[in-house]
Amino acid sequence: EINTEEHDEL
Amino acid sequence: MNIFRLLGDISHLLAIIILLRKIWMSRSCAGISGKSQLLFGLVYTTRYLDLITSYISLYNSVMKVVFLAASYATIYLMYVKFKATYDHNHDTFRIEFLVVPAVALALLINHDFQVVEILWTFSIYLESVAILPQLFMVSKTGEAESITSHYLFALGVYRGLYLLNWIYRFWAEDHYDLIAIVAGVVQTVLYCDFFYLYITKVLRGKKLQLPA
Repeated sequence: EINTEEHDEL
Repeated sequence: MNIFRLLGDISHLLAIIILLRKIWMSRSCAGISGKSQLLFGLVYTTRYLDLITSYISLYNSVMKVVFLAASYATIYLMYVKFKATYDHNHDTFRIEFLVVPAVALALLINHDFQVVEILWTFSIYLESVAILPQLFMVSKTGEAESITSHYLFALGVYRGLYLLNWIYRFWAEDHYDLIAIVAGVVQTVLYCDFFYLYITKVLRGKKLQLPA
């Protein structure tokens, strides 16, 4: 899992 | 961004616009659950706090502003402008039974114990049950205006497309967010249940109401 800190989905 | 998420967001936007337009044009919010709209307003408010802090893309920021504005406008129309047409008697779902568990769950299960992250998690859990008051209201009245069905259909399509978006992202980007996925599956199941109820109730209701 790429731990994308920010949530890029609406 | 992928086509599933883009179409899903457009379907979501369409749903919000359909509802806002329906209330504005008919100058009435009969058959619409104000409680669900309050919950959606709370969902967008707690989820889009990062609008100020983090910039992801123009699309992301613009859509967040539009969702917030349309949601607040709908609440304003329902609770202020056309308050006289609000159906208190049928919009009786106890939303504290939804908000409190969502808060508890967000404090227990989250990715990171930070304020913004907890609020984001709360909004994810709350969104998955925010439609329940509307579902409850339709089951109580046993019917839904056709425009309400278009609204709910568009919301259901938005949720279904997001499931496809997550499958795509897992496959193409090796990215997944279990909290969003589990809550999203729960929410989508509720829509299926709603469609089943809506179809059995309203179609039957429609037959009953047709002139003999």
